[in-house]
Amino acid sequence: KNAELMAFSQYPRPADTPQNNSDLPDLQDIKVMGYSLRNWDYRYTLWLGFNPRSFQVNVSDVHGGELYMLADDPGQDKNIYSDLDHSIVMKKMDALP
Amino acid sequence: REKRNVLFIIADDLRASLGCYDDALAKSPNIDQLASRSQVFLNAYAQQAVCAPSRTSMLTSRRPDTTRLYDFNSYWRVHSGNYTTLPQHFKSKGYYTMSVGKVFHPGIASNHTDDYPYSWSIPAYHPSSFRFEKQKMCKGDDGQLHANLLCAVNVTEQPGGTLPDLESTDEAVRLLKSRVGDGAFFLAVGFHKPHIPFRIPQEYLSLYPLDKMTLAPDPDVPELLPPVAYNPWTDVRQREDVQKLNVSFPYGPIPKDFQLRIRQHYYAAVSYMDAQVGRLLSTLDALGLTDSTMVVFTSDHGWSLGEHGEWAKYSNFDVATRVPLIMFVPGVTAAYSRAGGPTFPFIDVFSQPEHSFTNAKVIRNTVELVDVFPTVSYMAGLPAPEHCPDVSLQVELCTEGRNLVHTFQHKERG
Repeated sequence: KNAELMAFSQYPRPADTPQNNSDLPDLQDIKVMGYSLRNWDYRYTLWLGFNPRSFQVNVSDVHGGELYMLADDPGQDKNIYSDLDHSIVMKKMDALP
Repeated sequence: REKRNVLFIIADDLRASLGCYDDALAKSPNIDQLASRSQVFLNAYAQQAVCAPSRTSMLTSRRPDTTRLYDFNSYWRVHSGNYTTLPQHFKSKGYYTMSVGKVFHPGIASNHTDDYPYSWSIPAYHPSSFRFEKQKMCKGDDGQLHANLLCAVNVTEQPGGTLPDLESTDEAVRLLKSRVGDGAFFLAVGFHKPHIPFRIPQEYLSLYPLDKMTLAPDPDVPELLPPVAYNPWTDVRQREDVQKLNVSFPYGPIPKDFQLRIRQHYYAAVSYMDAQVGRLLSTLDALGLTDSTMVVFTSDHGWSLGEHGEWAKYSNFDVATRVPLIMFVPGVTAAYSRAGGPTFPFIDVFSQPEHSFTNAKVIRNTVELVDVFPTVSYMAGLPAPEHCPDVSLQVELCTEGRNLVHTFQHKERG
């Protein structure tokens, strides 16, 4: 296996809590974008502030986070984001394209 | 390199619930048979778990932040950039390109034309019976017709005596017959199932008796899930039979007996779609096209079958983003067929329900749907697009994925 190979996904939300258009918000209603990176070992997701007019994300505006270690938690049920040393992850993410 | 035809099959909302992905419950003998001659990517992921953004991303090989399509409401050529699509690339190289069913997301997202004429040599075909899909077509216990989620039907009683995926398969078979000996083709076939509503032939339910069905192993909303990550599956809630359950918004839950029935219907829809794949593949055999046609099978994204208390795509969970990805390349993933011997005989799941196969080759490393464009292009005999620069809004042909050709040539390390 090549543990460095990653897959990226993203999902938009109109608000921090579930509401009627949370599943499929129109572009102008998007306030938050959840960016995920995943590999063999984990899925890491940051829900960040998003501006639908400029298509810009605000990396310092964190609305939520998820981290699942897949060896122990393949179903992604135990979110250990709050246990994480975020400075290490942010350093890694800075190195991504 | 010789040019191969391409049969590109895309299912709608199909998670990796297939026999060839080690799902012990799923009965998918025709797709499993395809996998037995193919390279199977076990860890393939969509870029966004909803139809239009995912399909546009895959077919342009650009991520949603480059297509700038996160909903259903814009056409990438005018909204972000005039990006070349996978079928357009083949068309520009002399292929005859055809679209049947749901390949691009219909409507504004593909300019109300399925991106014709850029992508296709002829206008895209859509099954006429699809217009009934969201109408009251499902007979309830009261004998009346309802717009239900669970909608197993007697096909002979449906308008025209057919269903959309049956019609699409008929049309695809007709197009394949028309292309024999007539130059290279790229035929994309988009099946509508297992997308909701589960309007499927009722006989497929018998493959999944309710007493054999189980709930999701983790049917509750995880305690530490941030609320922003949860989706309230509003499309499921809108169906008449679900409304009657009076499920609380946004967290549910759905009653357990109904959860079992949703899972039963989803799997039955998978088997129904598998049968249509079998009809397509056996047609390749019958027409002598198997040795000259690359077959790609995938989905736009997955679907949560109750995991995390969700019944939908619309999330970043693996059950919503992971997809099947299978590539058959004649002479590469399998030897050319023996003279006269079929490679993909149709397997009737009702008469051979326990049929099993072993995948020809599996790739465990992580791949993405943006990788499909360069990989299919190269394996079919065309040049793969170059990797995109950091900002590619003005670049018509490039990829934000990887060309996975090396996975066909070398074993995975480790």
